[in-house]
Amino acid sequence: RRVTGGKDEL
Amino acid sequence: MNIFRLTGDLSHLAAIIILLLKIWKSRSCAGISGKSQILFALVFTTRYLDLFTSFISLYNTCMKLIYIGCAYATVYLIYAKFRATYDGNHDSFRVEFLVVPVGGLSVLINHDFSPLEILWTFSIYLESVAILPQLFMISKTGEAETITTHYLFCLGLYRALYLFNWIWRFYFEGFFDMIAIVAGVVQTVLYCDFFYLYVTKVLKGKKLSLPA
Repeated sequence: RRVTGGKDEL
Repeated sequence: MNIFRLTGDLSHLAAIIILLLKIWKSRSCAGISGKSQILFALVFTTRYLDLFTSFISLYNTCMKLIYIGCAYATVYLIYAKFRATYDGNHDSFRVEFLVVPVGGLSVLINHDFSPLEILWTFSIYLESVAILPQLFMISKTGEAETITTHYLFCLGLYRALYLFNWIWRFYFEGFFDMIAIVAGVVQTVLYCDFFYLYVTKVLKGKKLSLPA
C-alpha cells in the first residue's frame, strides 16, 4: 500500500 | 486498470458532463444543489494536489484536470452565469454539519499524518457525503427533472463500480485501502434509495416525484 505520494485512483 | 475501474471513471465523467450540458443547454440550474457542487469542487481540489508532487500517467493527469475543471465550471454556472435560476431557498442543507465532522475525522483516522495525506483523506470522506445537499433538495421539493436523475444515477454508479474495482484489486493485486473502501461503501449506500426510485420510476418513463 502506497501511503503517501501520488494516487493512481481518481 | 481493470474494467470496473475504467467504466467507473467513465461513469463519473459522464455524470459531470451531463450536469454541465443540462445547465448549459437549458440556461438554468433549477433543481441543482449549488452546495453539493461546491463540495465536489472542494473534493477534487483537496484530492488532486498530488498533481504537483507526482506523475502517475497521462490518463491520470488528464482525468484529474478534467474533473477539477468541470467542477469549477459547474460552480461558476450556478453561482455566476445562471445565478438568477439558482433555487437557493430549497438548497438549505447546512454544509458545516458535513465539512466540520469530516475534517475532524480525516485528522483522526488517516494513513499518514502529513498535510497531503490528510487532505486526500478529507476528500475521500467528504465525497462520500457531498451528494446529501442534492438529495435533501430533491426530498424538499419532492421531484427531480429526468436529466437530473440521469446525472445522479451515473454519479452513484461510479462509486459502486469502484467497489467492484477494489474487490478485483484485492484478489488479483493484494491491494486494499480501507479508508477508500469504507467511505466508498457509505457513499454507495446513500444512493440506494435513489437507485430504487430510478429503476422503478425513471426507467419506466415516469418523472421522479416523491409522495407528499
